[in-house]
Amino acid sequence: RFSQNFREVAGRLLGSDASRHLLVFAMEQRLPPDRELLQAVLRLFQEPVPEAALRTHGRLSPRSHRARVTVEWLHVRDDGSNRTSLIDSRLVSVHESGWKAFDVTEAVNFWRQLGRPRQPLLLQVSVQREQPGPRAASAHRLVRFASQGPAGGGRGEPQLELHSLDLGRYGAQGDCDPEAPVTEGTRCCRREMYIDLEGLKWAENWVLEPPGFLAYECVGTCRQPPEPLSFKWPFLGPRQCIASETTSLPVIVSVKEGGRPRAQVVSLPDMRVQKCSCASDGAPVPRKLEP
Amino acid sequence: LTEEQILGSLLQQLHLSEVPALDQGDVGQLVIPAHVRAQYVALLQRSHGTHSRGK
Repeated sequence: RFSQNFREVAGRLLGSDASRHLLVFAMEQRLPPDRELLQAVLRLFQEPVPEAALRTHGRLSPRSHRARVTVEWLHVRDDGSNRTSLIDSRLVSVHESGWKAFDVTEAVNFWRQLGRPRQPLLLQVSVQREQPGPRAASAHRLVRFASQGPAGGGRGEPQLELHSLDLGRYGAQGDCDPEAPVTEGTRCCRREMYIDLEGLKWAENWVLEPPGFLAYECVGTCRQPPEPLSFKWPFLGPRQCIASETTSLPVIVSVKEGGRPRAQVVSLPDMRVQKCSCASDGAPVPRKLEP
Repeated sequence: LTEEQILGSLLQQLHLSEVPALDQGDVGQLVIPAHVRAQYVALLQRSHGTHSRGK
């Protein structure tokens, strides 16, 4: 730091002895914008550990036979800097082998929010000790997953499974046709609904602006996914027509201060519907990618 | 969106437990100052641009 001959270099020392693998998935053609992603599953093949290695491990480290496997989404920004987002993390046993499934829906949702042309989907898989610390077990050294490309020989190669719905058939239709009455068969849409504040008794002499506003409402029904999908996600409720994006409403009210009236602005959240969508009760709302 | 929801939201934002008692005489002479109107218009414009994700 104090030498005149060297420039200071800021850096980070990562003290973990985790093994890391970077998985690359070309996605552009696989998930067009007119499809809604329900779930993305990453399948990794855990290689069996040789018996001799297991026996040695059991003698040296009797306490734990598990390692923590973490999946992160890697985003390489335009300026070259990297950023990772935690997607899924779980413990796996060294005694197990075969396919392991990780829910990476959030990573694919993040990837979809990137500007075009989009980089491939990058998933970083790391295998770490179950617990940090020098006395922790070293089972993580025995956990191996089959890799992508020629090195893995194609056998047990990592797979990305995408479950999606065609929005043209399963999504909402935008704004309702004002000429057509809403019936049981109407597809989910946004209908105009005017709230007349001037006509509300309690708002008299209190709400000064606006005299009323277009709130909109979501009406109609949603097509349900085919049977096999419902079977795979039994925890999800039926798809319903709901307000998926809302906006606030500013109002000017009169408040009394020291016996005298004064005008004040307040913003009421979620008062106007901007967009209606079909969504299942229990389905996670995709997180917005932060800049 | 119901009338009760609008009233509930308004009371919550103003930290009130009930609708304030204001009569015509109170409000009749009230002029909305320019800075309050400007703040209202700015919020109105902003609300058209920013949407929040539904629950």
